[in-house]
Amino acid sequence: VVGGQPGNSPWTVSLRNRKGQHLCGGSLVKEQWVLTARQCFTACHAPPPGYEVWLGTMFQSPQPGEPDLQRIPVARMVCGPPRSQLVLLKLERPAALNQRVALICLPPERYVVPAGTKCEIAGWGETLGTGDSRVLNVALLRVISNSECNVKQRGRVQENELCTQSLMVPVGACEGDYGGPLSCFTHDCWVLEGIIIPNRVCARPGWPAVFTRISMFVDWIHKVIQL
Amino acid sequence: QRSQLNDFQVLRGTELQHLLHAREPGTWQENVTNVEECAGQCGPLLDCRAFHYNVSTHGCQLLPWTQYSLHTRLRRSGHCDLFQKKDYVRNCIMDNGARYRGTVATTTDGLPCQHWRHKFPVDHKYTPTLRNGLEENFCRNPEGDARGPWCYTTDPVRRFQSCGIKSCREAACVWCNGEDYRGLVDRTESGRECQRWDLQHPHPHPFEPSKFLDKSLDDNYCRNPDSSERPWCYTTDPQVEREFCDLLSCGVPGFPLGPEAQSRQEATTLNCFGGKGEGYRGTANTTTAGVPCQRWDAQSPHQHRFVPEKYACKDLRENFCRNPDGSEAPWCFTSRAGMRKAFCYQVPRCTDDVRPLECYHGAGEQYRGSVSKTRKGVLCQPWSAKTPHKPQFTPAQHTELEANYCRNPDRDRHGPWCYTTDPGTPFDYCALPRCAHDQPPSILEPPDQVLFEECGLRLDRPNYWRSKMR
Repeated sequence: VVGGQPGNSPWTVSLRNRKGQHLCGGSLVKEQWVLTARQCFTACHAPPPGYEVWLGTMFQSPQPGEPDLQRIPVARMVCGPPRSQLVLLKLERPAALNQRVALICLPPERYVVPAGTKCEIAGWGETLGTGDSRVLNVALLRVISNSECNVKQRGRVQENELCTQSLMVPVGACEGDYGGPLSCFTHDCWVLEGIIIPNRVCARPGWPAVFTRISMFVDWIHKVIQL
Repeated sequence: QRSQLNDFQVLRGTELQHLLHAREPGTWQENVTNVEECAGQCGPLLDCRAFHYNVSTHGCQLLPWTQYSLHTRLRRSGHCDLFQKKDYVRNCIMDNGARYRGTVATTTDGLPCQHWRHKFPVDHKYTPTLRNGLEENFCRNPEGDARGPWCYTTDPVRRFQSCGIKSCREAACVWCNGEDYRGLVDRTESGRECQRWDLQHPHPHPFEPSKFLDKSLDDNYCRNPDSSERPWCYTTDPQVEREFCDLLSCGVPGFPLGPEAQSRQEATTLNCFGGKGEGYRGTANTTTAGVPCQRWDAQSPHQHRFVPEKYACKDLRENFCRNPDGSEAPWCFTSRAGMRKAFCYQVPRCTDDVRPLECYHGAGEQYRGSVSKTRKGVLCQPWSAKTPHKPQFTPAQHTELEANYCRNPDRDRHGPWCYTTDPGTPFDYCALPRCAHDQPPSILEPPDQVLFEECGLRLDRPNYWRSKMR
């Protein structure tokens, strides 16, 4: 995260490859289910063996034996509907919820976050020198309407995507943050409104950032968990 | 530091049965400390050729036969691993093959071997014993002949002949950087014995075979799971962590490859990447976030081992995104000193979706066509079937659910779907696009009221994280 600061995001998880290296972010939407970006995975049919989700730590390289760290292997993966850029990961066992590990709410189906809503992204990705990428960083972003976003993005932003305001200083997601959450505070709860998808430029000043709009795929998330 | 297990080849989840009741395996010994203790028992015994190890009960059963003995068969087993002595199951020889105990029984010219216990047509001095391994008419090397295992032939004209069994070094060669090498050499170039991949001593390492199933990290054989220059292994010498193995190259880089080698190469792509993108040969040269890539032939700002000359098969041209090390996607070293490497996720993944033939309107609730494959080409499960997935929607409730055709009984907004015949994928969307000009209703309307109860709550203690950082 560029332009953020160390923070707390107990639903943000770290996806690790079989060597234990951080690969992408993700969001804990149910005790045994993590939502992340399709681009982080090689194939749709099965998770690569040895991949894990790490929860409950703020460090990118937690020390062995860190008491709050939970490491849970990925048991199954399901690719999202066409054009969603989403993947749901089923964990081998449920995560234990505590002060460091929490679920994030899902929005109602087809809910549109009002422009001006304050949201935040979180991740262990690059900071481009604006902070310490060894810890979880959080940055505040404000939602803008798709029509406003499309002025700058020249009509490329679809309804299944949402945008956050551009700033004149670089603030936003970067390498290693993909798959992580855009969470917005609504009615006293944090709601997963977007997923960080690979954007062409990292936290580019003057350009709105684009995310996958989760409310368009909530029905699919419920269906996968139910089935 | 050498493990007794090094003398064995393992077949996980496998049991070896003898089909004749007259032959009895050893009794099960329960509660041996670990599998190495079991190997230590079997190793020195001349009549022990293999053993079963029960992972859950730590049981151990010694066996006087192997999978190549007569009247035996392998069977899948949920609790048993089978360890067989390498000398009995390897199809190649180490050194001069004096320890070879395989079942090859013909000579280089194809002449059948004479039984060692027979003195006709060739009379000879040998008497078969457990120690010299002169069994049946199998090729052996009882006196360490430099030409390897041999036998007396049944052809009166030819008294004896070498069997021409290849050395393990010659039996399999290395293409490119040897990621595909599956040979049976278990020594490094300096002659040190390799550490088993499934052991963490003397050198702890991340390459657990169960996590790297595609890398075939078998026993203690030389492999290249991290796209090093050549196959290598951890050594059993505590002072030397890892070393390359001295293996034969199948061809010189740049030399025209034969059909076998070509079939090994992953399909190349230019505008997207398939799988992990090892075959990506496009010209993207920035990271996802637009940071320019460092040239592969440069060692600044980042020093690295991926020198183009040493990785001729990986096409490390200019500063193009590539995947020379089996990472998750094409990547590059970046031109920023503070950011070593990053993925090139701006290169899209090549879709493996099948080409759709028909289309649907709305959400496809009215679709009554006969497409019966998912977007990935997996055949749909009939709606009336109960396996591999137990359906929640059946033809009895929904008359439109015919055969295994794609339908939308739950009005899924993402289109017609079906249960799949893949046990790992309960359902998926079908190879059907929404019909052109059929726009779904817009969602960009005034927002609804929202209520949440349990999720999305966190303890915000502004000073806590700052103190934790300190």
